[in-house]
Amino acid sequence: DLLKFNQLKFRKKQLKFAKSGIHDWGLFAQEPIAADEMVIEYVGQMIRPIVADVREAQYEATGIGSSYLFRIDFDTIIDATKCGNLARFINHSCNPNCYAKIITIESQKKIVIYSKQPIGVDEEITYDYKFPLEDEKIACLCGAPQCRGFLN
Amino acid sequence: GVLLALHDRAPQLRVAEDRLAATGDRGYCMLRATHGVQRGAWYWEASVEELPEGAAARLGWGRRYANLQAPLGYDKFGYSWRSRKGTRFHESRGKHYSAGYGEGDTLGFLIVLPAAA
Amino acid sequence: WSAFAPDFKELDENVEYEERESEFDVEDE
Repeated sequence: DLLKFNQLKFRKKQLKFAKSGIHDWGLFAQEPIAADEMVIEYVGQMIRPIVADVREAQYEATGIGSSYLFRIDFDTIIDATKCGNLARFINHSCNPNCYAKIITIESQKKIVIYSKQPIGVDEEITYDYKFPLEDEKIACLCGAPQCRGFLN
Repeated sequence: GVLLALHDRAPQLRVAEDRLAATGDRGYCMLRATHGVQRGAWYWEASVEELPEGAAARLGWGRRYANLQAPLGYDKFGYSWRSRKGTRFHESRGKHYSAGYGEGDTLGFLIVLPAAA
Repeated sequence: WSAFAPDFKELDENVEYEERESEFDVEDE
């Protein structure tokens, strides 16, 4: 993983933040990307699950979406609501061209977005959010033929 | 004797050999004592031997369901007394109770439960 | 995109979060 991460990280993919056909804004490739290459790391603030629970309630109370919270493992959540990088703008798709993977580098866990298949220039980067099932459903806007209808 | 429980604590807390002290560095969390009470009036006492600069404690009574990943008094299952400013907490609401306490202080916690089960 | 989220802080790496003693307090005296 280390070799793969370092090798690909230094070849940071050219990405662009632009209007998305799926929802508001999205992230688009500015260079062709081969399958199984690292696209971008999902970075943010590392917090405990109970802190994430409290923040989720605060975010909802102030109308901020809570879809920037990404569980990395049993006791850590990455919160990219207030700080992070472009990866927080990647939209969900039920038929994505990327996937998220947790890798461990020097005992630090990281969330890395890899390409699932070749991606062309100006193609939107998507991955399956894998939100846990909830009662309050969020409609999915990906428009893919096999769309599941809901993010959660 | 009453000790700090090994099996009833936030996993990130480390309990000392003598099970009378606990240390942790990943957020404010909690551990419970080995003994609980169910009815009648009970009182426990603690002397604060060490409370380094910047550290704080919230001591008191907690029920079995109190969330171990938060300080005592976070939810409705716990009642705590905070060393900073002497605030008492229940359901994360702090009310003034006394001056702050620290090293050298001895604290007492009385609980009065119904005599029947 | 920083105009989109004015007080957003851009990061290269994950950052640790130092919790406050009053992290969970809803009301404090």
